[in-house]
Amino acid sequence: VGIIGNVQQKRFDVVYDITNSRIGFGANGCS
Amino acid sequence: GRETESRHVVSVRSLLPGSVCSSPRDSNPFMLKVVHRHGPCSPLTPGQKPDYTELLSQDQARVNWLHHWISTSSNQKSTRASLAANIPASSGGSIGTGNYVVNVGFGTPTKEFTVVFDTGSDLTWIQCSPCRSCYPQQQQLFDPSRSSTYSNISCNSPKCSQLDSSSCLAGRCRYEVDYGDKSQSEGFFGSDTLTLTPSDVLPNFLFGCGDQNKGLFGQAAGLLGLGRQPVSLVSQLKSKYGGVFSYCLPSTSSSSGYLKLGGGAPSNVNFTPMRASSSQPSFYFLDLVAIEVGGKQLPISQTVFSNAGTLLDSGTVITRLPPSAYAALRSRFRQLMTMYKMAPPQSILDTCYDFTGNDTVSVPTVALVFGGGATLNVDFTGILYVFNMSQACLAFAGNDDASD
Repeated sequence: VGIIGNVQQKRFDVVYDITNSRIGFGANGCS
Repeated sequence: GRETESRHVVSVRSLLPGSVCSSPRDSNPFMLKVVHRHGPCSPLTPGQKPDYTELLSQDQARVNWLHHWISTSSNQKSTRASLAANIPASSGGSIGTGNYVVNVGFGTPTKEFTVVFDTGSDLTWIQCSPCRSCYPQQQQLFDPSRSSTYSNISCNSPKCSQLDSSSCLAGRCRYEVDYGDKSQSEGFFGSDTLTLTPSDVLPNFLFGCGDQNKGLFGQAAGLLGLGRQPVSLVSQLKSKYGGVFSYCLPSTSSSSGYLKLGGGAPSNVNFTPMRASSSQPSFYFLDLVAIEVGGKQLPISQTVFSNAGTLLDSGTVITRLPPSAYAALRSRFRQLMTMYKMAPPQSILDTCYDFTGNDTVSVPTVALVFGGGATLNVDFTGILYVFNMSQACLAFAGNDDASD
């Protein structure tokens, strides 16, 4: 498999919405 | 720095990690503070300065472990038993090498522990006393006999059968988690109050009270499992938090991010479908469909990605791509970086640059495009892995095999 690692996730809001089976990314997080 | 559609332009100085924690002490009371395990904000006492080459070597070991685990996961229980035998200790991966840690409280009265958080595994565990074999950790061991709310789980409880690997001792359920490098946590399966934040106090949380633990966990007290299986933190708290959690990993080791259970998503979040796999029930899969470099999409067939599949992991450091996808990314990136002198490769990273003598650097943007149109425009700090000014490397790597 390909793997999206944590370096590439930095400064993004990463949302795991298991109930609705979706994953979200929002830029400029951590503020 | 400045950003255009095709390039990031930043000060060279900003590439290097700070030596002082810039994160405010008082964090948001509704979120767990996430910090890099080796940075100045970490509650763990720094030991030796991290050897980045060693960290990347451990990262490859984790990826080897994930590949092996997934390729043989049709029978998980037998696979777990065979993993330690099949993968040499030197190349096996530990799920515990995750780089980010959070503080959580166990028991009543609550005691605080620093644990690595990991979306690639399920069971939460901490080292407990009395301990038969524990590695050194920063905080005192958790002593369940001193917690008024701790309970053992009996062998015949349905909760015991949620474990991938369990055994019975004097009527008490024991768990065992074996990792590919022979890292291990073993102990009694119990429940106690878990305090995530002052407003998130969770009674009867199931976790492992480890009394035989070894591996690459550093000084952390244990691990917070955020995978998809029923025993994970997320699954246990699904009814309370609606099956939603989120995190943000800080851009530098001298700043902090957050881990939050429940709640709504920020308005700028774009979603992509999550792909669940019944044969690989711990992991979060998604559809990577394209990669853009410098604002232009690379010529990669979608089947290159769909044949391999893609998972999202908080514990793997460097993104791994199918070989042909990585070759295309590397080729375009190098074309757009010809103004800089190349530097020798480092560990798993083969596209490195020497920025010595530059005040600013201009680096092409990189975007990962997912099914449904969600795009992750990789932050500048996620494009280069900077060892020092004379060696900054493209922070992506290729898998060995197209079917990996």
